[in-house]
Amino acid sequence: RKSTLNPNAKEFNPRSYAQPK
Amino acid sequence: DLKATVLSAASPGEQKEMLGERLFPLVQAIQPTMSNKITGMLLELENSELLHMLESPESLRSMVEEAVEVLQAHQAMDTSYK
Repeated sequence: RKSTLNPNAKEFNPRSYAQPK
Repeated sequence: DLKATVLSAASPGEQKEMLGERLFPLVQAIQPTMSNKITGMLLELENSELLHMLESPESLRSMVEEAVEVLQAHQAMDTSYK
């Protein structure tokens, strides 16, 4: 089965974790 | 909570950001080590699929497992060519 997921996708960096207010 | 109507008012980039912010902690709970990458991979899918995953833990889990397999296969290929 072929996956639709791309291993070269850009990483997601959540704002809420990266920059706590 | 996140509804299609809320999403439709946002720009495409904002929509992915909103979905990512909600998906990330769920992905992290399933797979802590590669959660940033896996969330990024999932965000390339259709928003309707992402909304479905947010409502269905089984769907999310199976997609996260698929992402891990894809990543591991990709990494194995990388190292075999070095």
